[in-house]
Amino acid sequence: KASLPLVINTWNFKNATEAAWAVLQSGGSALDAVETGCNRCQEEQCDGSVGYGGNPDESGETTLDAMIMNGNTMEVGAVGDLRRIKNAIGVARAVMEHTQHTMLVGESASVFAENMGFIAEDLTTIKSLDIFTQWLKGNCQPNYRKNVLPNPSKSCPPYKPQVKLEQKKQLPADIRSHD
Amino acid sequence: TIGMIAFDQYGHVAAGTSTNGLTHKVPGRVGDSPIVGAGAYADSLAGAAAATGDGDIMMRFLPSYLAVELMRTGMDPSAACKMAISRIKRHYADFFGAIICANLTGHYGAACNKVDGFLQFHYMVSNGESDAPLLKSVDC
Repeated sequence: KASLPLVINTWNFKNATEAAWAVLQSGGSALDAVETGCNRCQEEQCDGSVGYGGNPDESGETTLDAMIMNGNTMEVGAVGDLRRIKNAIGVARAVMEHTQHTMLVGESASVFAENMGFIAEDLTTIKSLDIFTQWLKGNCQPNYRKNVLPNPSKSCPPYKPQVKLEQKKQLPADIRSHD
Repeated sequence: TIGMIAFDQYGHVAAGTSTNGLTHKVPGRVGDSPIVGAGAYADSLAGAAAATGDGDIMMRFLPSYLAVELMRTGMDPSAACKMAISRIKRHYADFFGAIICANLTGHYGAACNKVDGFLQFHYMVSNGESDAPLLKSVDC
């Protein structure tokens, strides 16, 4: 059985669904609903895989990726490797509404966000610092490096390229760590 | 990661994603979430889809775009989701990933690839049929 309007989202993120649904019920657009729903998850740090303070990179920093797409106009705004800005979906929408581009990345995306009025702040939390510290204590395992020296299955960065290329077995799935 | 699709009452659709990516990724790494057609895709003439999982693998197959294109041909959302997953599985049998799909009439579905520790995929749905969001699941 089908009906519109409709909100559907990945994983068990109920509050995000509710937030998006409330926007539609109040007459808001599908675009507003998606932005609001995703932002709710960012604020609540849904299962640690959304928003600040989760899934730090090799240097211990949390960086964010986000995208929003209008299915009527086919306009898109996206950010990748966004640093120091919590509201990644908001910045993605700003890319869509205030540039003629589709995606901004890295430090330049953060500068753009600040210029658009988003606040820059440290995305590190006690939890993300702990995840990073434990990883360092465990000889930086697991990691996504291959064909480098020293052996990345035993050692921490920095690495240099290994001349002889070998296949690395794919890491086993960690369902807490996902895009 | 959250991937979300929303249709208003007129069938206008939008899709979005937000994530902090994989733990211990190499600095500078960007996953599939902000890539159009990979993390999500929406077309008010066909439907929308959003993917989640190992973006390094999934972004190579544009699963959200594929699912929407399949729905454009009339395929139902569950079948479109399954096809998008199976395309990836042909090359990466053990990849971790899932996708949600919805078409213009409000029908929806999901699919996922079974790996150790990931036998079932959960997703949320809100529409006029209930007062509160419903937790749905699909076997991988």
